[in-house]
Amino acid sequence: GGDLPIPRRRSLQRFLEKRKERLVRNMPYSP
Amino acid sequence: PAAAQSRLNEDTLQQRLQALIEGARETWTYAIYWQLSYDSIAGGGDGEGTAFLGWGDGYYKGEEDKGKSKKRCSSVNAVEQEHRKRVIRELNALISGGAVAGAADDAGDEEVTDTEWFFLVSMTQSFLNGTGLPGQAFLHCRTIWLSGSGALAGSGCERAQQGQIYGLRTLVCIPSDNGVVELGSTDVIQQSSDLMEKVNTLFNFNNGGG
Repeated sequence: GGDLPIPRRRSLQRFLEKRKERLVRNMPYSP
Repeated sequence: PAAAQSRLNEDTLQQRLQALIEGARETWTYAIYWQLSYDSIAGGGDGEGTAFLGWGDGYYKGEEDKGKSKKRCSSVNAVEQEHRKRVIRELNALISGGAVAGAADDAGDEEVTDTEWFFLVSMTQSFLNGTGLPGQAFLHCRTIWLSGSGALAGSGCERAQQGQIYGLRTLVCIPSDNGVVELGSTDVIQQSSDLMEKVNTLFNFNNGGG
């Protein structure tokens, strides 16, 4: 897993983190 | 120091891409900076090598932020969607070193939209100078602005055609000193000199841009 060039690794990390944030934000509220 | 400089450049790129999209009146889905590099191996090692545009950085904004409730996954059948989810799960595991739990698992189970997938796949791509949409924009030092599904589909360019299949209706490549800024949108956006000037200001590093 360590063979990703650093720029892509950081871009990928940002993309995945933001995706999680978006999903949590859009998740329907369930009490 | 080299690593610190590299980190600084990446952070700067990210901030500029974000500023470009978040500050725009138009609804852009993503922005990518294709960075000029030289492949000394492909060039035979006897000169500066073959020029190509590779992934510099990217900022994905998405579609839902502007109130679009319906996600676009129209081109995807169940098998393809499962494949996308699996890739996201594996990438999450790769990035977090295998220690994945909770939110990361949930993120892998959610549908992966067409534009998310297009952006993700873009990270694996590069273009020889003069080839593909970014390569043509850089070689001829001119902006390429494709607006409307017909323009993308009929461009004769594989990246634009792929983008159209994934729901993009505007695809723009704006050259700068050392690369190309690409913007994509699921909206039809007409050419604007404001945007091109903004790219000139933010991404022409040789002239003290930004």
